[in-house]
Amino acid sequence: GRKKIQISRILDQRNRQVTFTKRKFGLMKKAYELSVLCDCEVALIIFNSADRLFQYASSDMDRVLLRYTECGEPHESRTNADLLQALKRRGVG
Amino acid sequence: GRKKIQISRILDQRNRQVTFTKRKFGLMKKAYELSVLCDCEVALIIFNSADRLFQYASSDMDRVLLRYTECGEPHESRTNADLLQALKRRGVG
Amino acid sequence: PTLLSPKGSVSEETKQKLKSAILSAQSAANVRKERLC
Repeated sequence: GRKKIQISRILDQRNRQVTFTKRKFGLMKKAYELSVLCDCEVALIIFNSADRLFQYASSDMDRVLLRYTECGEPHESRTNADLLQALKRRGVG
Repeated sequence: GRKKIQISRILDQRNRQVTFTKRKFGLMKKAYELSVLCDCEVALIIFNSADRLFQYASSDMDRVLLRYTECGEPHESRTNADLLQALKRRGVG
Repeated sequence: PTLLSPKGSVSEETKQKLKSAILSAQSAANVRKERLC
């Protein structure tokens, strides 16, 4: 894939909207593939820059979120800051 | 991307585990890119086949989920069944 | 088991559970973050 790491907000509104629609579908498709190939439950929640909610759940969002509330185990939890670190390490590595 | 539509669960456990780890990171990376490029909030929740939780949130998972609880109807809501339909249509189209 | 929520909306029960877990800082997001490789 692209080695570019320092991505930033698309300034042109039209371009940002088109990119959002395309990448959102792509992300849902990848989540679908992960859930089928590896037999796991996936939920994706997106609020766009206009605060509209888009969601994907492999089977049922209710079920995933309910399981989430019941989960007390330590687990992997990442944010953009963590990913930026990981990508920088890989970029250099 | 691959035109293959009918994907299915990876039977070999080792291969399924490796694919899960790779695709999970890839999914988080794509979610990170979407959130930065299009200035949106993204949350990703994954329960693997052993019920372990893996999560990603662009800024803060609690914040996204709290907004989710206050949000009415989603603008778009998809599950695997919907995506399979959409991919079939595209496959044919 | 939760009823399969109508297309896309999540049941009020789940939302309340989620909200109280978050507000009481009991949500999974607060569980010790483990650096899984």
